Amino acid sequence: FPVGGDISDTNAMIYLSQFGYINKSLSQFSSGYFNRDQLSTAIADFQSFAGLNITGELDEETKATMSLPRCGVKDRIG
Amino acid sequence: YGASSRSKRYALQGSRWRVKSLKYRISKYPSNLNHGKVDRELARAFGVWSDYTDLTFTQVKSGSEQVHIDIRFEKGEHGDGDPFDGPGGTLAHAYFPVYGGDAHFDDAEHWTIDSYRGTNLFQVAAHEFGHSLGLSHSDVKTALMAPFYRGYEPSFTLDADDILGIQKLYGKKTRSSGGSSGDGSSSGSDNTPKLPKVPTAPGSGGTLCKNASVDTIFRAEEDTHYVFKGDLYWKLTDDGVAAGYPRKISDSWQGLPGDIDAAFTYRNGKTYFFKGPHYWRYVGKRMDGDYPKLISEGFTGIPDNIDAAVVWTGNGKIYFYKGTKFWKFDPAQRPPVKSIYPKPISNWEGIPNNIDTATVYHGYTYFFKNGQYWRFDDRSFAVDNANPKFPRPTSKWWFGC
Repeated sequence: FPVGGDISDTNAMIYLSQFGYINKSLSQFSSGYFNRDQLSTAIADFQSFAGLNITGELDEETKATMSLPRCGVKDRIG
Repeated sequence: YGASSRSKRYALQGSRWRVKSLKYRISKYPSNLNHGKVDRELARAFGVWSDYTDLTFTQVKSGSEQVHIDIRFEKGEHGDGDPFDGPGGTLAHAYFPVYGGDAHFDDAEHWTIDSYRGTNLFQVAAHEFGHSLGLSHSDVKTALMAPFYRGYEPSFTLDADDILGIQKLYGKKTRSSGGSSGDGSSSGSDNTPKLPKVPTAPGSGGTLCKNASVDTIFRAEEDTHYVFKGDLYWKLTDDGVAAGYPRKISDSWQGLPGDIDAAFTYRNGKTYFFKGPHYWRYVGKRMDGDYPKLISEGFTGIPDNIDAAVVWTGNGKIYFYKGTKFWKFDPAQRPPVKSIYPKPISNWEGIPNNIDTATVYHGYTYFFKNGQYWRFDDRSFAVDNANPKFPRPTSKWWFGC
C-alpha cells in the first residue's frame, strides 16, 4: 500500500475493498471504473469505524489513518 | 453522515472453539528473533486471554500432534491467497475458529521485544490470537482488537472492551490457575517467574536461600535481572539462578560500591544506582561518565538514602520510595517532582512501608520486603489478588530455593 505516499481515490477503493467497506473484488478496480457515491459512503463508514470526523471525503486525517500499519483481517465481515 | 448512533464496542465474528484447552504450534519462526524468546513472547500473548477466561494454551513442539492454532512467519504470497506486503502496511492476519484459527505474521516486518523500535511482537500476536479465538475488529480506539498498530506500549494492559468480548465468547475466569502442562511452555494467569528448582551450587543461591532479604533487584537488559546484596550480586534468568554466582559487584561494575540502596534501568537503556546521597549511571556494566553525582542535583526533589526506585509499568514514570512515603519523578517535567509529593505509600493498596526494593517483570511491578514479595495490579491500583495470595516467599519464587 502506498505507505507514506499520497493516496489516490483508486488506492482508497482498493484499501476499502480489502478491509470490508466495499463489496467489490480488487480486479474490478483495474478497469478504473468506480462510483463516486459508493466511494464516499465507504469512506464515511471507515471514518466512523476509525473514530475520525465523518466527512465522506478522502481528507488528510483519513489518508494518514489508511497509512497506519495494521492487521490484515477485514474490519467488516458479513 | 453524523456520528454513528451505535456505541462503540467489540465485535464477535460468530464462531468460537468448543473446548477451552487449546494447543498451538509455531511451525515457522521469524527470521530475526531468537526462537526461545519468540516462544516466551507468544506464550505471553496467549496469556493475555487466559488471564480473564478459563482458556489454556499449550505449545506443541513435536511435529505430528494435531493443534488448534498454527503460527507461521511468512513473506509475500504464502499459500492462502492473501499475500503480505513487505514492511509496514499489513503486519499479520489470522483466521477465525470456523476457518481454522491459524495466525500468519509478515516476516518482512522488523519484529521486536520490549523495544520502541520496529513492531512489537507481543502486542500484534495478542491481537491476532484474538481473531483466532473469534473476536473481530473493535471500533474502540484503545482496544487491543482495534485494527491499527499503536506502537510499543511498555505498560500494556487488556482494554475493558476486549475483556467483555472474550468473556462473551468463553465466559469469565473461574479456575485460579490458567496454564496447562503439555510439552511446551504454558500461559496461565500468574506471570510470576516460574523458576525451576535448580540445584544451587554451594554458595550460589544458598546465601539467598538462607535469608532472602536483598538490597535491590533490578532489570538490566531485556529479561535479565540482577540481585544485589552487600558486596555480592547474582544473575537471575528465566531459567533460574544462573550458575557461577555470586560474584563481587565491583568486579563487574567498576567503581560501584556494595550495599546499594536502589537501582533501575530506564527506557534509555541506562541503569541508575543509588546509595546514600549519591547516584551512578551505567550502560550495561560500563560507567557512563563521571560518577558519583549528588541525587539532589541529578534527581531534584528526591531525598537521600532511598529504599527503592522503579519505572512503574502503569505509566512508565519513575517512582522512588523511602519509609512511608513515595515520590513520582518525571524527567520531562519542570520541576520533575511536583509539589504534591511525597505521598503516603499506603496509596499503593497492600504495599507495606519501608520496602527493600521494587522491580518490573513481564509487564508487572513487584515489591519486596524482608524476604517476601507482592505483585501489583496496575489496573486496580492494588496488590494483585491472585491465588495463592501475596505476599509470597521470594526465596521460593524468585531464587528457586
